[in-house]
Amino acid sequence: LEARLEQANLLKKVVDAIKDLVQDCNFDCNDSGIALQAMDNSHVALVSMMLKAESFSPFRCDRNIALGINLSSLMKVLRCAQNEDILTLKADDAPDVVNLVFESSESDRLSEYDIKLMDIDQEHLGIPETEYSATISMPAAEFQRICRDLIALSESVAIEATKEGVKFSCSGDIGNGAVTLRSHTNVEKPELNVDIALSEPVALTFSLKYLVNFCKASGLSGTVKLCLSSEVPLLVEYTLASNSYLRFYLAPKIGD
Amino acid sequence: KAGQGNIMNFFGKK
Repeated sequence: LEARLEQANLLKKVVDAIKDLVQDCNFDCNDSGIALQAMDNSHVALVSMMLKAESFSPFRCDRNIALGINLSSLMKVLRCAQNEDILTLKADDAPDVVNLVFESSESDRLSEYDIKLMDIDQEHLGIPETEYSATISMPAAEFQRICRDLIALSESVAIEATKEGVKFSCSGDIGNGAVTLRSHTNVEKPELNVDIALSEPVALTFSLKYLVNFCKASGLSGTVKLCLSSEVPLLVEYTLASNSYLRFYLAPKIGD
Repeated sequence: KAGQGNIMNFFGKK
């Protein structure tokens, strides 16, 4: 494997966003790119990352390899990179280590690190293609704000999408709270757009602790996409450049 | 009281 990333910051942000949810995971490398799929310890949430080969330049992976990496170790090394550094990941065919090289584009500084790999027996889950009842895209910062505001009142949030809009509501010991967003197009600031595509109304309840955790990815993309259907996990997607993505799935709360 | 769903009940093992 040899994969060169124009900005080390991208990988740094991705790992930073998921490291509190999953600890040890396999980075599955093949000629289409680098993928990661991992559940949190309690099997409530699933992280799915895809960094497509096109996100790297160049990208070369001659043989499929799984790099088992402890994310807190990876984060320690990624913190040694300057945000603007060029990052090259390298690994052999049957690797014991993954090699990370940081190059400054402005100076002649070159730093090199090896991280010891681990054997991780990780099961891959099959994520079915789903036609979601509601797909909401909104500013990532707005979603983060709503989750952070509501967690002050309650541990869970009901997300209800109707043709009127999308309502995030919660109730807790001190009282209730709700934030409603309607579809909104801002021609001058399209990054503030809220788009709600609805085939049928849907209402589901989720743990806010996990949503707040997902929102650590807000720095990766201006927009977040929420996809909901009755009785299936919520998809929270941050789209990255070159069709790469960071997706989180969250199992709904069940029964009453 | 609502319980928490398990992601493995929705996405089967590959």
